[in-house]
Amino acid sequence: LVIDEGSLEKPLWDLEIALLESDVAMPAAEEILKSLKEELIGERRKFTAKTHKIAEEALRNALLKVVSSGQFDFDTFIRDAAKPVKILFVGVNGTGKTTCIAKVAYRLRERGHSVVLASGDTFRAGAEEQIDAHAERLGVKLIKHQQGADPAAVIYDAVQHANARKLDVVLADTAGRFHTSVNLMEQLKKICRVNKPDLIIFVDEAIAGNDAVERAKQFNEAIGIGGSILTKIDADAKGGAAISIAHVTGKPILFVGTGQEYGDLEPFKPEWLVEKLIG
Amino acid sequence: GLGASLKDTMAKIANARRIDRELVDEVVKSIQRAMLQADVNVKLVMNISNKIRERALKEKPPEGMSSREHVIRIVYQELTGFVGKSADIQLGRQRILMVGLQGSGKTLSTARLARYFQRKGLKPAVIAADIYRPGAYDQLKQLSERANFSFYGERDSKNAVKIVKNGLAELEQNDVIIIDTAGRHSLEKDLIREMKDINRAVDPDHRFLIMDAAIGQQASEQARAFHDAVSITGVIISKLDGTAKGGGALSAVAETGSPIAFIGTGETIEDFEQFEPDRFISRLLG
Ligand SMILES: Nc1nc2c(ncn2[C@@H]2O[C@H](COP(=O)(O)OP(=O)(O)OP(=O)(O)O)[C@@H](O)[C@H]2O)c(=O)[nH]1
Ligand SMILES: Nc1nc2c(ncn2[C@@H]2O[C@H](COP(=O)(O)OP(=O)(O)OP(=O)(O)O)[C@@H](O)[C@H]2O)c(=O)[nH]1
Ligand SMILES: [Mg+2]
Ligand SMILES: [Mg+2]
Repeated sequence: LVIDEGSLEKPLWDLEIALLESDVAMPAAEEILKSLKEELIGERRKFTAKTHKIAEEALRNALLKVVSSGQFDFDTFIRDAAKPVKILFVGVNGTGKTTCIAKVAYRLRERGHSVVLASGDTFRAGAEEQIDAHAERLGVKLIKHQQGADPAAVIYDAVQHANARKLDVVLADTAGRFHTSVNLMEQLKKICRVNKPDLIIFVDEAIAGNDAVERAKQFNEAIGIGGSILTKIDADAKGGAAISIAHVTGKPILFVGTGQEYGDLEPFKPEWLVEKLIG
Repeated sequence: GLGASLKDTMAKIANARRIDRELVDEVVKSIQRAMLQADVNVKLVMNISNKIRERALKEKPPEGMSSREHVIRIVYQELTGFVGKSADIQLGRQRILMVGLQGSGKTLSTARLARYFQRKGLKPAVIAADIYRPGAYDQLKQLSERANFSFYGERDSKNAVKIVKNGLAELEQNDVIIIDTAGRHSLEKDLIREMKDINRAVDPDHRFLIMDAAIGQQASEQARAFHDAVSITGVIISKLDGTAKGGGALSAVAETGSPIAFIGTGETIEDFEQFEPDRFISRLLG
């Protein structure tokens, strides 16, 4: 039997609804299903095989492919990179960037690396106090300037400090910002021009819906994303945003945030996510 | 984008001589897509679009109204009817408890809400009852200093209930007392219990759920959990200055049975407006 468009319509619609209910952004879901349809039409199937089972299996493979694109091992990257490795954390407001920096610092220290933090959010109320408290708890040096200072300069300072002290990693925080703010995106571009980060990590939350595609796309177009961290997956989020972000950037999800403590950072596993989505 | 598709479909109706089943189906499909793209709950999208389809087929356009205007009117009526009126904010003595998911905008909204009452001539004050997040105390304190309203917090305290009790006593002279709390979600049982304890200690006139405009399909479940725990009386949608459409707010309204009171439209303490159903819906539909 040959699979035709008609027999695919209901299975693909059901799968699209399942993806949308799991927070895969609509543009991503539609594009993935569209190429799936093209791939399946005209394929032969056994008389006993159900079309919706075939579609589901094909989708599972397509999702795995999307979310595994560009995967690399973070620990190996750190180990092999020229020191100091400069890592910049970016994203929209409230996604968990500052908390991620604390978690990553904790993880790096556990693995014997020396770390310095840069207080690159020089704008928001209480931002410096927040990262300062983390630095103190972690026993890590924090480079900060006064509120309103140029973030590019603070980060530059931190890199100089790392060079002088022969430290392994610089983790640079930035203020949350929306891709719709021309000024703030220009500021971010300047931070990258001045400091030339080795890795730009886009931090977004698993509970975000369709906007995950738009913001990942805009940040990627503005400064180029090297990898992402998906936070708050412990809020029972299905994690579809991982598909949206990987689909539009082609870059890997490196970690997922599973809580508010320093240890709540897990390496991202593509199979685990796909199982959550259409298990 | 999706907006264009809805406009194209509407243009088709404008040029149609009569509204038939096929055209209505096409309109409903593009409305579904717009709503899904705007993060409206999937089941809700199906319910609302079925209602729209039913009315578009059954109801005749009123005298002098084109078919296109008629269908657009039905769409707006169903959606604005669903999202309801903006909350009626009393300008008197009251206590307001601010709750919501991590990072949704509670602390900034606490300050913005205080500023709103200040602009209306009332004397607002805020209490920092988030004992977990590093720098939460400083964040709210700095915001209150900039706008010049009273602040109460206990930097090193690990007892939120104690803080609010002491705060309420200390801030007695103020008209409106707004309490900022830590972010939490439905699966953090200890934090949900803490929220209930704080609620009992404050006995507030209002319990506002602050939601990020970008929240996805989780909105319904989380709003339900907060409502079951402390009975929400109003919703605030933050970060509408981004590209997110805020469709999750429809779920919040559905689950809590309460209106949307304010929207956050930026990062300063002034970026706070009273909710307007029509503007919100037209932005949602793109
Ligand atoms: N449950 C849960 N909460 C998280 C996670 N990651 C971060 N958070 C919480 O999310 C809130 C916001 O975290 P921040 O680190 O301040 O976020 P941010 O992106 O730096 O915020 P801005 O700098 O204001 O843009 C805090 O309450 C964190 O504890 C996570 O993986 N799970
Ligand atoms: N652009 C913009 N940013 C906002 C808006 N509302 C809040 N923010 C920002 O979003 C981030 C999170 O806001 P907070 O007020 O710290 O959020 P919160 O709910 O108190 O976070 P937790 O206490 O960690 O749960 C901050 O960077 C705020 O400045 C808004 O309407 N527009
Ligand atoms: Mg931050
Ligand atoms: Mg807060």
